[in-house]
Amino acid sequence: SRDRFRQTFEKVTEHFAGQDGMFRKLFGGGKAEIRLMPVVRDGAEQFHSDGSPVTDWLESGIEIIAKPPGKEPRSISQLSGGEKAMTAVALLMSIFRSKPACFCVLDEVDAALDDANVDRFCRVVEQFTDQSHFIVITHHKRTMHSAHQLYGVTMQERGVSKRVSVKIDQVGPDGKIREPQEQ
Amino acid sequence: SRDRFRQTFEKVTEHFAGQDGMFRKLFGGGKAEIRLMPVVRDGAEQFHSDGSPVTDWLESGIEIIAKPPGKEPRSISQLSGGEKAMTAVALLMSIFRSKPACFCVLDEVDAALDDANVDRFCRVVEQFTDQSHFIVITHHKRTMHSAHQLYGVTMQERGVSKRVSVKIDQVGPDGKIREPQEQ
Amino acid sequence: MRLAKLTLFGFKSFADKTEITFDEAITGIVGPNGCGKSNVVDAIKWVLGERSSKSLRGQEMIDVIFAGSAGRAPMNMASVALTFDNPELSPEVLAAREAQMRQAQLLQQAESIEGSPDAGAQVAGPAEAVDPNTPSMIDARVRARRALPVDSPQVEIERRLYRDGSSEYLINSRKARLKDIRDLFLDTGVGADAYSIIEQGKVDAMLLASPMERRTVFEEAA
Amino acid sequence: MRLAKLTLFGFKSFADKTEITFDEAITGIVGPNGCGKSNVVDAIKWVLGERSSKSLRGQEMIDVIFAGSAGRAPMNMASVALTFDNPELSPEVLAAREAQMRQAQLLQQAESIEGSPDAGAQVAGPAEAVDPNTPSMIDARVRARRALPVDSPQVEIERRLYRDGSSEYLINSRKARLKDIRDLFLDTGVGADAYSIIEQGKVDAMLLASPMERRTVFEEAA
Ligand SMILES: Nc1ncnc2c1ncn2[C@@H]1O[C@H](COP(=O)(O)OP(=O)(O)OP(=O)(O)O)[C@@H](O)[C@H]1O
Ligand SMILES: Nc1ncnc2c1ncn2[C@@H]1O[C@H](COP(=O)(O)OP(=O)(O)OP(=O)(O)O)[C@@H](O)[C@H]1O
Ligand SMILES: [Mg+2]
Ligand SMILES: [Mg+2]
Repeated sequence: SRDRFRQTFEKVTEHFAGQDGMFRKLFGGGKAEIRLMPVVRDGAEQFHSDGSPVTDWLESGIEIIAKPPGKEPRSISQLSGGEKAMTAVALLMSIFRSKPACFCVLDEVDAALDDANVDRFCRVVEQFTDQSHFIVITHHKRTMHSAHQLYGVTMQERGVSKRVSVKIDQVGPDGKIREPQEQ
Repeated sequence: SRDRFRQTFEKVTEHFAGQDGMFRKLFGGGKAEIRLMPVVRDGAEQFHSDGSPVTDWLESGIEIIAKPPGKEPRSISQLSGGEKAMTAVALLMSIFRSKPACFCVLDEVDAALDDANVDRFCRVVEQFTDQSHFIVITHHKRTMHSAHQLYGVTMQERGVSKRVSVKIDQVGPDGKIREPQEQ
Repeated sequence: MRLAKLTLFGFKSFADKTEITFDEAITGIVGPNGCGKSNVVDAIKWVLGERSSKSLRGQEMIDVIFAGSAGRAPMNMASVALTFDNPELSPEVLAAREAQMRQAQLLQQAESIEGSPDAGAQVAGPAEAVDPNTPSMIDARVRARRALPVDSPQVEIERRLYRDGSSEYLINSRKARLKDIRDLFLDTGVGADAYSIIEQGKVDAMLLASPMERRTVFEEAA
Repeated sequence: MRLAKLTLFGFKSFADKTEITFDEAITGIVGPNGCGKSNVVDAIKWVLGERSSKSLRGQEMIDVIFAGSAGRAPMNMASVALTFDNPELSPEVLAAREAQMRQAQLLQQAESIEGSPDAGAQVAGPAEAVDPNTPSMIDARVRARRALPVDSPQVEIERRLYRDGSSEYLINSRKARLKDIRDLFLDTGVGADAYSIIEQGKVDAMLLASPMERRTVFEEAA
């Protein structure tokens, strides 16, 4: 109901846009904001006596503003590919912080990231392992290193997937998995 | 008009799905097909006397079937992220082969590719340099190596982009560009 | 509650029975393009009740059954099972949970006294006698001891689909309905389309969604 | 015809005048996330006549003008110029071109004799006298000697936008219209939305398009 939504909204906003929030952690600075956008019905917006708009907790949409360090505040659409991915991860982790699920699956969320951002992403995921399990699919060596356990999927028999356990040094530069005895 | 379209269609199909076509080059085997899908108006499809459907060259849509080596033919939607990117590059290069433009811009088309596919992608681009210039934006070291000239874009002054010339060994592991004198 | 194991058999490219255990906090899955990594994600969504074949990258639901390869014939069944550890909750967690439930009830009662229409309907007032043996009441009692409302240290959910189109769900090898699976994970953040599964290429889907679509994600987390 | 140089000034994050020359066949552009690489692609699309601000990742067209940073004030103009080498065609290429044009004309005449309605309209029959000095005829003569129909070894196109919303196009520093830019690149495969520019995250757009949308790409290449 109204109160639960309001509590969640305030918690997620704090985790996302606060001084020690996820956005600043992933961008190494900058500022972010989550705003409620009252859905304006055909009539006029309602206002409090002091002029600020009445927030209809049950009807408003959610707007996100992201300001990477040193840049003017941007609407989401003007961020770069990597900046969007990092902002999305920050938002996801903030929701996770306010209501952790027992597991989280991330399928190549690091595809658009440069190495510096992959590093920050891995460090943030590490901070959530007290509450949840993460299943991370990746082609980035740095992300493979951050996994505590690594599985390879191969198609030695064409068209049929098999699971093999691997150590990080078995993953060749071309992503193919070498057999352990080939070390 | 009809004849030009037919000629182009046949040329692109040959470049894409032929024995030495782009699809087999990028996948190291397999088979692909481009089919014309007659747009069925409210009436029945028309047929030739031998039963094959009459192809209306001016009205048909284009369907693509891709069969990576060792797998059953799949509709495009069932391919993996990397397989889709490789199929798309194969199609683009086939169109390019039949009508080369003087330049081509590729913005991180290699993001979903594993290292083996990045390698095949680079080798294919190299084969087109006799007709066109390529501008390739990438975070993959292998693709950087395939460029004949490399420019870095930096934001040393936050929020303001500057272009610098770089040699491949100046690009640090984290994607940041080190100054030449820091070598 | 902890995710323990995933078992695939005849699901997409996993023709042979394949088990993936999750003993560590971060499990990486690697391999070349097209080898079957995202099929694992599809398997998790599917067993949790995904009903749209399009969101599993197929045209119809039987596309999830192994369709054959150069060397193998197609199979007639796809099966995916997901196993969770479901230990008894520690006394501290139990106490915290009970306090939370009590607070939520007080909050709802306060709203219903104010007379706001949406709150009243949600709380059975103290005066109404509730039959202690209805499924939901047993559920509540069991819920009080373990994370998932099944009185067993491990909970396995399984989904099967046959090539003739018939399908079934199972909870600890007993037949169940999709609704039972959904009820099982109510309020845990786990689900086929929950915020906790980010598919390939969809990392910024939440950012690109409309403000109202984003709101539903926040509501899910409430 | 060869792409020689791109010049940006006040366009998106390129506050200072920036030149990028393309002396080699493959030019790589690298740098950390958010540094301005895709802004270069937007600049190329923009100078070639892109009219949708949304496809340049903005809300309105003035979003392409440098909007300021921590240390700089916003600017009032954005300018992008693209320079092509446009050498005289070699005799062999000229001969091949003329043969191609002749064949195309014969083909169209054959179609118009068959009486099919769509072909007849396209070819002025031999009997009609054509004024040799109309722009399109000069165009055809010049086209006969160089790849781009401008009689100069280098062709520079430029687009400017001012914060008051006024804008202009220039070809070799002379004012032009968007239609002139489009005519310039007719049939060369170069254009703001041509198949030769693949934006970030859109590599599989052609595959995901509908069959009829794919057809338009084939038509463009015809
Ligand atoms: N029912 C099925 N039977 C057999 N194979 C299937 C079936 N459905 C999908 N596949 C195969 O699974 C492959 C896709 O696998 P998946 O998307 O998991 O790859 P991936 O490892 O995620 O690759 P990438 O790194 O490119 O994302 C396709 O090549 C497809 O042919
Ligand atoms: N009008 C403008 N004025 C100033 N900066 C702008 C303007 N428009 C966009 N930007 C900035 O440009 C940046 C985006 O740059 P771009 O998309 O080119 O990055 P990129 O190098 O492609 O990064 P990635 O590797 O993540 O794709 C954004 O951070 C945005 O703030
Ligand atoms: Mg995948
Ligand atoms: Mg980019």
